[in-house]
Amino acid sequence: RGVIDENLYSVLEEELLLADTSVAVTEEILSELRDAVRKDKVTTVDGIRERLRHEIASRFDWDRVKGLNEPAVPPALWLFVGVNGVGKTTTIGKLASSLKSKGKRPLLAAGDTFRAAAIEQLQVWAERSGADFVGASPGSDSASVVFSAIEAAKARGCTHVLADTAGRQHTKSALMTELGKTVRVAEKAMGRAPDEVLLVLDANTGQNAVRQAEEFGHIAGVTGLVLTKVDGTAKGGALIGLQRGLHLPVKLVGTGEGIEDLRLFDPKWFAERLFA
Amino acid sequence: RLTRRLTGVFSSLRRQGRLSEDDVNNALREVRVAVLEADVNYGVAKDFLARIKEKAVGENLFGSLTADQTLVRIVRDEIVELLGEDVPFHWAPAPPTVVLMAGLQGSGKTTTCAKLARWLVKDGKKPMMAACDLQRPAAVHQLQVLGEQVGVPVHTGQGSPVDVAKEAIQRARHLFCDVLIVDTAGRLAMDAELMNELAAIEKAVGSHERLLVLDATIGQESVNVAQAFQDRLGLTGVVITKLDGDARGGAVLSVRAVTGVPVRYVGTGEATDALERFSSERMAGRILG
Ligand SMILES: Nc1nc2c(ncn2[C@@H]2O[C@H](COP(=O)(O)OP(=O)(O)OP(=O)(O)O)[C@@H](O)[C@H]2O)c(=O)[nH]1
Ligand SMILES: Nc1nc2c(ncn2[C@@H]2O[C@H](COP(=O)(O)OP(=O)(O)OP(=O)(O)O)[C@@H](O)[C@H]2O)c(=O)[nH]1
Ligand SMILES: [Mg+2]
Ligand SMILES: [Mg+2]
Repeated sequence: RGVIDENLYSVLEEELLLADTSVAVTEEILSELRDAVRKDKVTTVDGIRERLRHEIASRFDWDRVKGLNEPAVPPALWLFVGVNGVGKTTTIGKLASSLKSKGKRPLLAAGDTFRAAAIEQLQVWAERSGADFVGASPGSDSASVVFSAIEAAKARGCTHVLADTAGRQHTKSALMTELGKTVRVAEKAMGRAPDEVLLVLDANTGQNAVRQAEEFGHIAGVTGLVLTKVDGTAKGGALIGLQRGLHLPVKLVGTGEGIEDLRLFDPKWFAERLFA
Repeated sequence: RLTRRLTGVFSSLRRQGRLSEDDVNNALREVRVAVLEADVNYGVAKDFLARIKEKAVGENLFGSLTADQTLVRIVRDEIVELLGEDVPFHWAPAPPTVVLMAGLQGSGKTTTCAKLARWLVKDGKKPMMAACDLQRPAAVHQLQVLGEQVGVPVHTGQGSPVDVAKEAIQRARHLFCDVLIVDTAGRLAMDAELMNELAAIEKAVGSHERLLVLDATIGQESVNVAQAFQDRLGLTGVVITKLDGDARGGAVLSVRAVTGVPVRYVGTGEATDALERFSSERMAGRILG
C-alpha cells in the first residue's frame, strides 16, 4: 500500500474500463494523470486517486452552474428524446412533480403516439404530479400533439411544456426524420428553438451511448443529457468521452422509479461514484 | 473493422516476411481494443485474449504471411464456440409450460412476452400471458394492448404479483393453454427484496423457462446483472433485445462466458414479429464489428 508504480496505473485502468469508460478516453485520462502527478510531484496513492477524481470531475465542471434553460418568455419547452426504454416518460413525471413543488404549472405532452399504452403511462404521471396533460389518440401525428400542447400551454398560462417522444433507435432513419420534424414543428409553435432538447441516457449503457449522443445530437439539436438508473451498479463512464467531443452538459440524474427520484447532476458525485 | 485494424498492424510485417512475438502482441492489443469497444466485460476479455494468444501460437501465427486473416478467423471461431449451441424450447411434461420473463427496467420484457406469444400462436400453440408487473404505470394496460394485437388472452388480477401469478396458472390450466408467459416488473439485480419477490413468483407457478431479458446496449455491468439473476432464479436462457440498433452486443459473450447461460432469442425491433432465434455465427460477426 502506498507504492506508486506501474501496478497502480494498471489498477486504475481496470477500474476505468469496468466503469464503461472507453479504451481511448481511459488512455487519455491516465496520460494526463501521469503528467499532472509528475508536474505536481504527487507521492501517495491517495493523492493520485484524488487527482484522478478531480481530473474526471473537471471535465464536467461547466455543467454545475446550469439547471434547465428557462426562457424570458414562458412557456418553456423541454423536449425528451432517446432510444427505447431509457426512462424518458418517467423522468418527465418526476420533473413535473419537482416543478409543481416550486409553484410552477407544467403541462405534459404525450408525444409518444406509437407504443402500446404510452399515452396512458404519461397520463398517470400527470395525475401523480398534478400537471396539465395534452394527448391525442394512438397513431396520431406526434408533431401535431406537441404543437397542440404548446398552444394549450399558452392559452392556459402554463409555465413549462414537457414533451415526451417515442423511443427510437438512431439507426432507423425514418424515425429520426420524424423526430427532426417534431423539433421543427415545435420551433414554429414556439417562435424559437426548444429551450431544452434532453437526450435521456441509461447508466447501464456501454459504448453505444456515444453513438446515441452523436446521432440524436445531429438530428434533434440536443442541448443536454439526463442520466437515469444510477441507483443500479452501472457507473456511466461512457459519459466521460462525450464531454470533450460533443459538449453535452449532463443536467439531471434519475435515481429510482419514484416521483422524487430526480436530482441535478453533480460532477464530484459522478467522479467519486466511478471508483466506489 | 477488426479486419481493417489488423491489416494495418500486419501491413508493415508483410514486407519483412515474418512475424516477431512483438508483432503478435501488437495484433492482440488491437483485438483487445475491438473486444472492449464491443462492450465485452473486462475480465472476460482478459481470459478471451489469453486463449486467443494460445491458439495463435498453436497455429504458428509467427510463420504466417496471412496472419491477419488467420487471427480474425481464430477470434471469430473462438466467439462462436463460446456462444454455444442452439437450445430447443423446454416443453413441460404436461401443459401449461411456464415461461418467466425477468430483467432490469426497460430492457424489453413486456414487448418480448408478446413477441413470444405471437411466435407460439404461429406455431399452432395456445399461449396465455400473465400481467404480473403491478408497479409500473399502465404496465398491465400495455400487456393488454399487446395481447389484443397478437390475439392472446392476458390474465390480470388483484393483490400481489404472486397472487396474480397463482390465479393465472389456474386459469391457464382451466383453459387448456399450452404456455403461460409471465411478465414481471423491471428490477435492479442488487435489490434483495425485489429479487426475493421474483423467486416467490417463480415458486408460485413453477417455471420451465426462466429468461433474462437483456438490452443489447448494456456495458460492463452485464456480468454482475446476469450473475445475480442466475444466482437467485437459475436462468434457462437470455433474450438480447434492441439488436436493430448499432450496439455491438458484447454483453452476450460476457454473460455466456461467466454464467454459462445460453442466448435463446434476439429482439430486432419494436413490432411483435421482431423476434428471431439466436445465431452464434451472426453474433460473432457483430461483436467483431
Ligand atoms: N431504477 C430506475 N428505473 C428507472 C429510472 N428511470 C426510469 N426507470 C424505469 O425504467 C423503465 C422504463 O422507463 P420509461 O420512462 O418507460 O422509459 P422510456 O424511455 O419512456 O421508454 P420508451 O418510451 O418505451 O422508449 C420503467 O420501468 C421505469 O420505472 C431510474 O432512474 N432508476
Ligand atoms: N428497437 C427495439 N425496441 C425494443 C425491442 N424490444 C423492446 N423494445 C422497446 O423498448 C422499450 C421498452 O420495452 P418494454 O417491453 O416496455 O420493456 P420492459 O422490460 O417491459 O420495461 P419495464 O417493465 O419498465 O422494466 C419499448 O419502447 C419497446 O418498444 C427491440 O428488440 N428493438
Ligand atoms: Mg416512454
Ligand atoms: Mg414491462
